[in-house]
Amino acid sequence: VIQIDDAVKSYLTGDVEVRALDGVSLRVEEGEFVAIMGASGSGKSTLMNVIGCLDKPTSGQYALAGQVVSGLSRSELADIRNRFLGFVFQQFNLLARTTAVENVELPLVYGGVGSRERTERAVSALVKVGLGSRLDHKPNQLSGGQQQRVAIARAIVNRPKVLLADEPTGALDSKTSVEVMALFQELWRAGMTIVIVTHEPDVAAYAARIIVMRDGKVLSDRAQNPA
Amino acid sequence: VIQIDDAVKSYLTGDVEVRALDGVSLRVEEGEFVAIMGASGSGKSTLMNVIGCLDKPTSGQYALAGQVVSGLSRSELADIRNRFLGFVFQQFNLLARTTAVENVELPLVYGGVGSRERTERAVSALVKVGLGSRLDHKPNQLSGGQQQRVAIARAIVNRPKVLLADEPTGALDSKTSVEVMALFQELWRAGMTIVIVTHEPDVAAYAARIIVMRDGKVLSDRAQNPA
Ligand SMILES: Nc1ncnc2c1ncn2[C@@H]1O[C@H](COP(=O)(O)OP(=O)(O)OP(=O)(O)O)[C@@H](O)[C@H]1O
Ligand SMILES: Nc1ncnc2c1ncn2[C@@H]1O[C@H](COP(=O)(O)OP(=O)(O)OP(=O)(O)O)[C@@H](O)[C@H]1O
Ligand SMILES: [Mg+2]
Ligand SMILES: [Mg+2]
Repeated sequence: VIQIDDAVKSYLTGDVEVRALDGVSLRVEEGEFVAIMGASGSGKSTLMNVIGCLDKPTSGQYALAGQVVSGLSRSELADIRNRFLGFVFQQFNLLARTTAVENVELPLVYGGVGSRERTERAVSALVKVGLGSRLDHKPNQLSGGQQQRVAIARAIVNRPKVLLADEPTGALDSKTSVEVMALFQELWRAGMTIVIVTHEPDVAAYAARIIVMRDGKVLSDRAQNPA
Repeated sequence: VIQIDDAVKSYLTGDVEVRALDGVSLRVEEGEFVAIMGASGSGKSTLMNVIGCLDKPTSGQYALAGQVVSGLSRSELADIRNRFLGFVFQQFNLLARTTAVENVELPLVYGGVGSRERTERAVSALVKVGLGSRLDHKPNQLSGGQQQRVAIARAIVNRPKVLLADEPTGALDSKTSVEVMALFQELWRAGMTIVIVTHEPDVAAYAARIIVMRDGKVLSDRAQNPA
C-alpha cells in the first residue's frame, strides 16, 4: 500500500545542502504495523511527510494504494489524504481557535459527513483517548498530553486505511501511553495499516517490523514478534 | 529559593470548574535537583508556569529567591524571570521567523549583553546541545528534537540560578537524551537549581528528589540517590 523508490529530500540553506532523505526505498504491505526509529535529525518526520503526501521528494517515486502520487495536483493530494490517511503530527497541528470536538470533526467535514454523525463520531473518538471531560476545551485549555490525544482522535475518526503517527506518545505518561498503544493494536487487528515514528523501545515493541534510520538513510529493516 | 504556599489554579469553562492546581505547597532549596512526575493533566505544566512567574495562581502565595511574586507588575516579573530563571517550555515556544542563534540570544538581548558576547555565548550553548551545524536554521527548518534543543540552549545561555524544564527530552532519542541530561548534571554540580518535569523514569533518575502529582495535588515527595 506504500511504495517509495529511492526518495531524496534535499534542502539548500545558504550554500549548504542538507539531505533530510538520502535515497530511501520502502515497501509497506496492507495490514502491516511498522515502527520507525532513529536519532534526532535522521529524517523520520521527513519520511512521514512524504508518505503522508504532505511533502514532495526532491527526486524518487512514491505510490500510495497503487496510485503514483508525484503527478497529482494539490486538491487531488488533499483528496487522497482524506480518503486513505490519518496523520498524527509530531507537533499536533491543532486549530487553535476551535474546540477539541471541532478539531476532531475536521476530517469528517472534509469528507462530507452529516453534522449529527460527525459529532457522534468525534465524541466517541475523544472518549476512546480518555478526553470525554474535555470536549469543549480549546487547545490552549488543554495539557500537552491532552492536545496530543486530540491529534490522535482526529487521525482515527475517519477510519483511515493507513494511520501515520509521528511520536504519538511523546507527551504522554506511561499509563496513558499504554492506553493509546492498546487502541492502536485494536485498530491494527481490525485491519488498519500503521506506521509509527517513536524513540521509545516500549512503544516500538507493539510493531511487527522495525526500521531504523540514520542520516537520511535506512540503516536496518527487520521483522519482530509484536508485544 | 522556591516557596509555594497552598497554590490553587482554577479555570471556569462554561459552568464547569477545573482545578489544575488544588492546594499545592512546595519548598525547593538552592542547589536542589527535583523531578516532577504525574499523569497527563495532573497539573505539572501549570505548576511550572507558576514557579516560572508566567502564570498567577487563583489563590496562594509564591516567593522566588525570597521575594514575594504576587504583588509584582508585568515588567517586574519579566525582570525577575530574566535575572533568575531559564525555562524550557513543553512546546518549545521558539520565535518562528528567527534563526536558532537569534532565538538563543534573546535572553541576553533582554539582559543588555553586548552583541559580540551574545553571539559567542549563543553559539557555545548551541554547540553544547549538538547543534553547531544548524545555527542559521529557522525553527521550521529543524527537526522536532532539534527545536527542543534550541529551547534548551536558550534556557541555559543566561546561566540562570534556577532552570525549569518541562519535558526537556520529550522529542529526543535516547542517545541525545543522555547528552542533555549529562549537561544538566554538569550545570547542577556547578551550583544550578534544577526543576524538571518528565514522564521518563530514566530521566527522573538524575534528580535527587522526586515529586509525583495527581489531580492538581502533590501525591508524594521523596529524596533519592541521583544516578
Ligand atoms: N486554560 C485552561 N482552561 C481550562 N482548563 C485548563 C486550562 N489549562 C489547563 N487546563 C486543565 O488543567 C489540567 C492540568 O493541566 P497541565 O497542563 O498542568 O497538565 P500536565 O500535568 O502538564 O499534563 P501533560 O503531562 O499532559 O503535559 C488539565 O486537565 C487541563 O485540561
Ligand atoms: N526546511 C528545512 N530546511 C533545511 N533543513 C531541514 C528542513 N527540514 C528539515 N531539515 C533537516 O533535515 C533533517 C531531518 O529532519 P527530520 O525532521 O526528518 O528529523 P527527525 O528524524 O524527525 O528528527 P526528530 O527525531 O528530532 O524529530 C534535520 O537535520 C533537519 O535539520
Ligand atoms: Mg521528527
Ligand atoms: Mg504539561
